[in-house]
Amino acid sequence: WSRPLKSTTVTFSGDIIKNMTDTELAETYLKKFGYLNTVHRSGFQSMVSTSKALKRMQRQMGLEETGELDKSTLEAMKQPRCGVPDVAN
Amino acid sequence: YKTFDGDLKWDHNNVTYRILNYSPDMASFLIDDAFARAFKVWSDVTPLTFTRLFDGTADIMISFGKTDHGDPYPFDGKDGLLAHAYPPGEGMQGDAHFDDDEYWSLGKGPAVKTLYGNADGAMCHFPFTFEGKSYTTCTTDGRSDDLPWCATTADYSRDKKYGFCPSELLYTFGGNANGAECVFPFVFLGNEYDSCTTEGRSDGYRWCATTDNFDKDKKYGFCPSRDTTVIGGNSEGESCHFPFVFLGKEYDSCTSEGRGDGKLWCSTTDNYDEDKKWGFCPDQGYSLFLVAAHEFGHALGLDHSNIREALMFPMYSYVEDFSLHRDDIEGIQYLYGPKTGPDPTPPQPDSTTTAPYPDPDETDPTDEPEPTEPTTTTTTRPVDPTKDACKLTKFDTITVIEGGLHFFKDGHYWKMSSRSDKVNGPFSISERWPALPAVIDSAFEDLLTKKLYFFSGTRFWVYTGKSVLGPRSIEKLGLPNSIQKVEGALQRGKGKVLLFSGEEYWRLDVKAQKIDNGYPRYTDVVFGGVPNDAHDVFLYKGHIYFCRDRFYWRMNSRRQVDRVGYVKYDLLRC
Repeated sequence: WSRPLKSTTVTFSGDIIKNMTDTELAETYLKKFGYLNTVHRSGFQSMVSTSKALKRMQRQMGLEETGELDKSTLEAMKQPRCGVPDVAN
Repeated sequence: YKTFDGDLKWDHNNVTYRILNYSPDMASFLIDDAFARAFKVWSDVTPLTFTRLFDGTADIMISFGKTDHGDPYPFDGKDGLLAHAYPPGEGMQGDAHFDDDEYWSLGKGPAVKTLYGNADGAMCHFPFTFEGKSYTTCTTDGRSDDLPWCATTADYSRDKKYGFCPSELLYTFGGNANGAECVFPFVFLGNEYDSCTTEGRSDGYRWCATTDNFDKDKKYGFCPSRDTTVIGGNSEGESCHFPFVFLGKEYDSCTSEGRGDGKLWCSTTDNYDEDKKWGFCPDQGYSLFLVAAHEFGHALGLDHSNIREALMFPMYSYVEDFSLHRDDIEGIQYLYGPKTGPDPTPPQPDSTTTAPYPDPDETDPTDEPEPTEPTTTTTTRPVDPTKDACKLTKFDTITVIEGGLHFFKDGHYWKMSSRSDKVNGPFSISERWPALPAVIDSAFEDLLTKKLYFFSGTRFWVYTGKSVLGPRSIEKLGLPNSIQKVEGALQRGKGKVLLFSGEEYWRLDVKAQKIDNGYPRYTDVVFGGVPNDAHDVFLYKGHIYFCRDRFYWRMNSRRQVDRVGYVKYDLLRC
């Protein structure tokens, strides 16, 4: 087999840049859908660690609750979905 | 399934909707039809009816938009977020927004309804063959007027069935020209345009004049996307140009080269290296019907489900022969009840009955039969009257027994009579309930049977009057052995009790003496705004109390935190 061609990554003008690291992608996802840093109406700020937030997201998505940013969790975060948060506030 | 906090549902069954604008990806007829079918998903299983309005304000205002589209939640370009919707209510509440950087279809590639031709508006058949060549998109081959067309069967040469594809040369949509086709070239702000443009607009939609001079006539319409139109990128509405050159290599079809996300793109000129004009190639697209049915679920009061096969699951997946999952049906019927006969005229709830409380864990606590005042109070002699409850900062547990608040601590308890606002005690636990240990983690009175349940560590006792059953292990109830202690108990509806431990809670079916399926759930996901490590949870006078240290968070029947206060001053009246 020939070694895979070294494909060049190009920045496309007008592209909504989504080149984030996996950790950045996860952090953004967990915040956007209410798993992290949710501020409640009563002002109560539930400080949830990223690992705990990951476990909650994994439970919501029916994934194994590892609390780790594993492959299947990362894949799930890249899937097209509804914009409504999973943790309502 | 889940519903939104605070009992969010429409207070009428004849819900109205209005389509404010259209996506260029599909003919407006197809979009109208997709939305109507999406509403039918819900009207088929509830008394709800959906009426379309063409002006004014409807309950559910539907619109397409891109990135920042006028609310605090911008979309994110192609893929990622597809759409969002707001729970029922006034103003923007109830509205549904769809990301128009997506490629909207019926979920299986370009949904192209033909016009004119000889196929009576039939949909294009992809692939089709024409003069020995196979086509997966509309084509202008065989024509000199640049009008895109397609066959409506697999083989044009045999069946000769065809129609024209969406093109700005045939029609426009929206605007003020009643769908008239574009006129090229046209003048706009003194400049001449030979094709549709986004100039003069901030929402990225392509438009054209329907006369040769917009400056003079002000007549315009929006340009439908051709099925070969690229999506997103910086050439909205242009078509791929094949072959094109990229990094010095020639490409005859879409490629994912140059991208890390594997998405297929193409250049819209013959040389990307020089012109940098590009866009994503049309793919299967997202089913507007499926996404709309999901979003309308939100607009009716359903939150996300954690059942992967349910429509209200947050992630998109295409389903060929769609039907609502049982979980979705249970959720929507929890809010609006089942469909009632052919002509749903559900009995309007009279003022005394309260609307069903929107969550399977809950019925409105104020619905609970208030425990009757005790006819015979068991008088036990108070021990060491110097033990003053007001000197304690934290109790082992607080609960309501025979209508009065009881405060337990280290083998003693104090009683707040529901008549007088005065606390009596301390009394000895062992005198009244001899089988119990000194430290009680939580307790509750089953409102139907008047049995008293006491929890301490991993054991529990059940008192019926003076007779007791226990101690037994809490695993007997179906609680996991990982639980160290039960810290709170909350009667919910007839014969259901929520048992809290750590950051989670389980629902006990008291009659079956078993934990219900679908638990545990995270406390702060369902009871937003209270500490998720409360050491005590109880129901008192229709409110839910979460206690931590000296404080309590009080939640009303709409699951809103309506007070935070001191146990000592507000509950013990010290």
